[in-house]
Amino acid sequence: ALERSEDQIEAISHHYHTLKLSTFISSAVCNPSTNGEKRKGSLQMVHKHGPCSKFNEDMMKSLTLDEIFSRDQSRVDSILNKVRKEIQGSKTTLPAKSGSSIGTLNYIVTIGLGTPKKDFTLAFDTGSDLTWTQCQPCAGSCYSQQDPIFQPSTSSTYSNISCSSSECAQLDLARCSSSTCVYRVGYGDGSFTIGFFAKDKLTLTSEDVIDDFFFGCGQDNEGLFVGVAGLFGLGRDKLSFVSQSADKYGKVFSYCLPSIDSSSGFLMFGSSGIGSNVVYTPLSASQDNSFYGLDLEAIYVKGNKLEINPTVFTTSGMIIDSGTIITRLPPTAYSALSEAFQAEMTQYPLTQGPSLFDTCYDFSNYENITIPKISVVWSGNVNVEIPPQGILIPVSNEVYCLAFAANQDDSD
Amino acid sequence: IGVFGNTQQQTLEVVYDVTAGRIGFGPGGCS
Repeated sequence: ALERSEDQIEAISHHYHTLKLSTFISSAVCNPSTNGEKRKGSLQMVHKHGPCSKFNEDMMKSLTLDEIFSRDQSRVDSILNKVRKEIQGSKTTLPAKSGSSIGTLNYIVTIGLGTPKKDFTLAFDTGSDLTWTQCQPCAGSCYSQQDPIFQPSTSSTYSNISCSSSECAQLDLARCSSSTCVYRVGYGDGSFTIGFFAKDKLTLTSEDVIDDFFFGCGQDNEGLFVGVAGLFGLGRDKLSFVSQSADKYGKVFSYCLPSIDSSSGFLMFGSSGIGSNVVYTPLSASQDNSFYGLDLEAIYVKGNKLEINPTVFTTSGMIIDSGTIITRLPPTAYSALSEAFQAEMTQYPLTQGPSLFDTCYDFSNYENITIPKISVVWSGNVNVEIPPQGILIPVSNEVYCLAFAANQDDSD
Repeated sequence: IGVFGNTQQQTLEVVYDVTAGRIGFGPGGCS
């Protein structure tokens, strides 16, 4: 640096991140985020494997990287299937695995259910609608979870929903059992939950209570949910928490997903407390489903706009999803991104990574690295700089990959 | 369809304002 002029140093800091590799490693100590804490309608959000998670090691036996990325791909495949189904119409024959997906839901929040309130740790999912938790007596089967399983008979405010109710009619898959509404949700990886459609008091904080919250009381729950007590659905459909709490929070929520080194984030409902530096892009009109669509217009690497025909982005569209790990781009856009990134990383040796990635580096001889900044531009000229933890993902102690991947086809 | 995943969302403040039909992003959301 001493040999560089001030202008050169300014240009470097403007277009590059220089980082310690330890930035990508989980800290050992939980330092809860203060942003969002103690505000009305706010919950602490933590990574299931981070230092603030209460899950014990037995409960959270680590998946292999292949398993993690295979599940991530399974989630993306099921999102694609669901969107295709809604575009093509319900009569189209589609793979049986369509529907919402479980995938890799690593972010968890704790909510209270019932009277008296019991706490349950649920996976937070903007790609699902129905909130559900495992319920006693687990008539089918329950997997192991960290919290005690919800016991409806001990809640004075719990009740099952009848088959003839309008709420039961809103379920995608429902049937009757002795006049009681029974729901079923299948997920993209074959996981499922079946149980009584019910209502009870849901408590976020002592000031934030939804008296008649409709949710799934899961009696037969199978698949890759281990650890969490169920799912907290924040999709756009009528039964999601967002819709059910619309009177209270006006269908507004915000969150910060903590990086592995930043211990905790938050999930907050309502518009108070939203940062003044937030910039907005319109929800995409093209996504008429429970996902949140937005329109990508351009990608910048090191301040240079990639030469990508805008139709590449408009052909397929884009959604934002809290449960998918790796951003998927149309192949043409991904190729341009990868090429531009590699051109700025020639000082580092390329290496092989998991099959999802083709741009991986061996950093075994480095403590600090310098990487080009990446920005995405959403509709309305909304420029969002990707944080450095979102540019590279460690796949081993030494190997880090560009944390983006390509769909199979530009039309996906 | 493309998917903007959670790795890229880390540390951002992400706002879903469904009523106003918009999604917001702000830097340094967790700190």
